[in-house]
Amino acid sequence: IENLEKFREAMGVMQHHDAVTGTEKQLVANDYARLLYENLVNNNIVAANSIYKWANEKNSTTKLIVSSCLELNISSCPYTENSRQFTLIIYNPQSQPVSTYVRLPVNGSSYEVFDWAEDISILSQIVPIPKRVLQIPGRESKATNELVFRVNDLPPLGYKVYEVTEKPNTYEETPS
Amino acid sequence: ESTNFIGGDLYTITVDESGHIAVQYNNQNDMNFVQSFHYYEGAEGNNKVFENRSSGAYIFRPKTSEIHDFVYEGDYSIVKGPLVEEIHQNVNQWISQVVRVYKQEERIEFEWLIGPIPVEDKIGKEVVTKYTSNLNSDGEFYTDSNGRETLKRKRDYRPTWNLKLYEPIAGNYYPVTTKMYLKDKNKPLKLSVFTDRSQGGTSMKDGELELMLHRRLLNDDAFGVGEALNEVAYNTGLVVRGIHYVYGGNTKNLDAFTLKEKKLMLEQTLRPTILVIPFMQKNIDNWR
Repeated sequence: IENLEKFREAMGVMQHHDAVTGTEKQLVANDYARLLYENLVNNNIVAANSIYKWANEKNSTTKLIVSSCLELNISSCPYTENSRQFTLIIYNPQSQPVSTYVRLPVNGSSYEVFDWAEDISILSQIVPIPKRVLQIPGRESKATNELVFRVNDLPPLGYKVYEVTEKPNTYEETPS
Repeated sequence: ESTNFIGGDLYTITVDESGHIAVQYNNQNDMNFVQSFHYYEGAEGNNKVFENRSSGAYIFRPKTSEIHDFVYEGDYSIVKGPLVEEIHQNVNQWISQVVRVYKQEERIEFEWLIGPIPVEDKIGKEVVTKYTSNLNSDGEFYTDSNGRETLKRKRDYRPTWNLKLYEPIAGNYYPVTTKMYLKDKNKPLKLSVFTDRSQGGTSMKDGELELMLHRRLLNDDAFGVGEALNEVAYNTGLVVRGIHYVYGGNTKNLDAFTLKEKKLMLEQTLRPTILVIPFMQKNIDNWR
């Protein structure tokens, strides 16, 4: 509740007209970014608790660690690009079902994406991240590719779970 | 396989001789558009009198009504796969974009990357993108303004007084919260652009939609902030990246068209949240 309350307060600050339009002084803009970042990260705990409850695992002894990818806009996510295997929870904030594409920054060149709800592996594609994105000042990411797959029928205000596993390269690189 | 276009079954999207992105609708031969980048030079002044007001954080005020073109000096490459087809285009040293069409989706995505805007020449610049279609919009276009009500805009016109614009560019710019579009006067054709953030937009010529993407200016506009809109990080100007969804076509079946547009707008603004958890053994049945 405390984390959520702080998040609400931050969102209240963000409704100031300068925050909405971007007419704040640079130092204030930096402070707004700090406020939003801290509260988004703190609220991973709230998200983890909610998901554990939905998944009937609230009595589990394993602590659920949930991370959000806040830099997907620059094709960067330390949690997906530094792991060979990870689980994704994709939550739909809309009150209607949604089918959409997901793009995740990764390091490898071949992945298996497994849909837990359907119990099947689904089609995915690797797309190179454009060079200019890799050169964005301040971008600290090892990802060179993006993993793309389609999420079908995300339930309204609900989630689906996908497991992503890197596959060994199935081709040999030629010297040229 | 060597190829020079993307677009799946719906579109033929190519890079034309001038470097612009040309989009031809396959099933509606009478509709096409070209996407291009341009910029305005920001007005500079001492802010003592109205005429000397600078372009800044509060106001967009180009120095002249002249829009500047970029010389497309970059290259492009094409990526095609089972789910998505993309054109990766470098326009110059500081502008690039990815044009993208997903399978099972009718929208065309323009993912632009602008910056750091060079200002070594001491000229503030305001970069825009233009979608120039063959639609006869007759000076009219539509913006969703405050996100609640879409309003019809008419170039060089106000509904309640006789207008004479001394600054036609700034005077025709309107707020776009999520959506901007134009319609053909004679045919049931429509072209819409959905933004991922609030932007300013206009239609300075018939068939044209123009949206402001990134601004770097060197003077305060004296409306209160006391700073020039010259944001710096990592010792250089900011780099911005964002997406426009472009959706258009025949509106004979207006209900279905409008429904698709509403879904697109919601997809842009209420995107799914992605949470990552490290791999661990779980009771899959519970999670299901």
